[in-house]
Amino acid sequence: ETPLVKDVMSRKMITIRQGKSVEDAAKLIMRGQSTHLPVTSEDDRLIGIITAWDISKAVAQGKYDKLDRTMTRRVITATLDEPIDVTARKLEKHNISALPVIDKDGKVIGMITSDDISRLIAKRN
Amino acid sequence: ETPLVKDVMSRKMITIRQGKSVEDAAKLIMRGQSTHLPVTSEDDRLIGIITAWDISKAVAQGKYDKLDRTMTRRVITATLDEPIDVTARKLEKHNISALPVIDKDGKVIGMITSDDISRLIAKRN
Ligand SMILES: C[S@@+](CC[C@H](N)C(=O)[O-])C[C@H]1O[C@@H](n2cnc3c(N)ncnc32)[C@H](O)[C@@H]1O
Ligand SMILES: C[S@@+](CC[C@H](N)C(=O)[O-])C[C@H]1O[C@@H](n2cnc3c(N)ncnc32)[C@H](O)[C@@H]1O
Repeated sequence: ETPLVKDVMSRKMITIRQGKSVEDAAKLIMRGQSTHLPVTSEDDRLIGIITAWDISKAVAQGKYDKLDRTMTRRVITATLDEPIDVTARKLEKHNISALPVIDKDGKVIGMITSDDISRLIAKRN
Repeated sequence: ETPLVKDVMSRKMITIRQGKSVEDAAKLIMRGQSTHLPVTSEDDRLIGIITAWDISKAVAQGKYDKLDRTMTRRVITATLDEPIDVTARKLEKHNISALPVIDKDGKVIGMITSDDISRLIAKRN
């Protein structure tokens, strides 16, 4: 009845390596037309997230550093079989708009966003 | 049956005057914890919108200008009595995540975002 993350998520997967610059992140965000960019380690583990909002905050404070100083380290994620009302409650609780989707090996395989969830309402009537 | 914009929107209204800088916009976005900032003229008309994504794009291109060169001028808006499936379809069609809400005099009285719409799904079950 309630859709699952895997039915609603986007599989398009743009990520950035730790150690890149805030400007590199801004370029990927612009090209991908997305707002949230998972950060991965050299061995492909999810170690953070950087968003257009974080970049905007760096502009507000006048300081762009290495990605690692600007990103958020404790990432809230979703799983494939999660019902999307659970996902929507996670987004609301943390005041965030997107979650990287993680498979059972902990690899990032896509994103689910409030835009994706909103699209379900767009399909009605 | 279907909720209307006025039942789901946020009435918290942060806007910025044209002529301010991109840094001023970034500070308001950071403090308001929002991502979309309507731009108003001296006489309170809605003349544009600037978002964390636009600021991120300015960083990517290495150029921050006056707000007026970075903002989007043709703003997609919502009205109070609009059913939110109509709103959700506007968001999807234009690939945007938030709409300023306009009263019948054309004044900006709040915002409706995909986060607000997603919250309706959070309330189920
Ligand atoms: C409090 S939110 C407000 C703006 C907007 N709702 C958003 O998601 O960016 C901004 C902060 O949330 C963080 N954030 C966004 N998505 C996240 C996620 N999935 N896990 C952890 N933090 C996240 C960003 O790094 C940023 O510092
Ligand atoms: C194509 S969207 C993609 C990122 C994200 N979905 C967002 O809404 O910002 C980015 C562009 O949409 C513009 N935009 C956002 N909300 C808008 C609105 N209500 N009306 C017109 N343009 C808008 C922004 O100014 C930005 O240049």
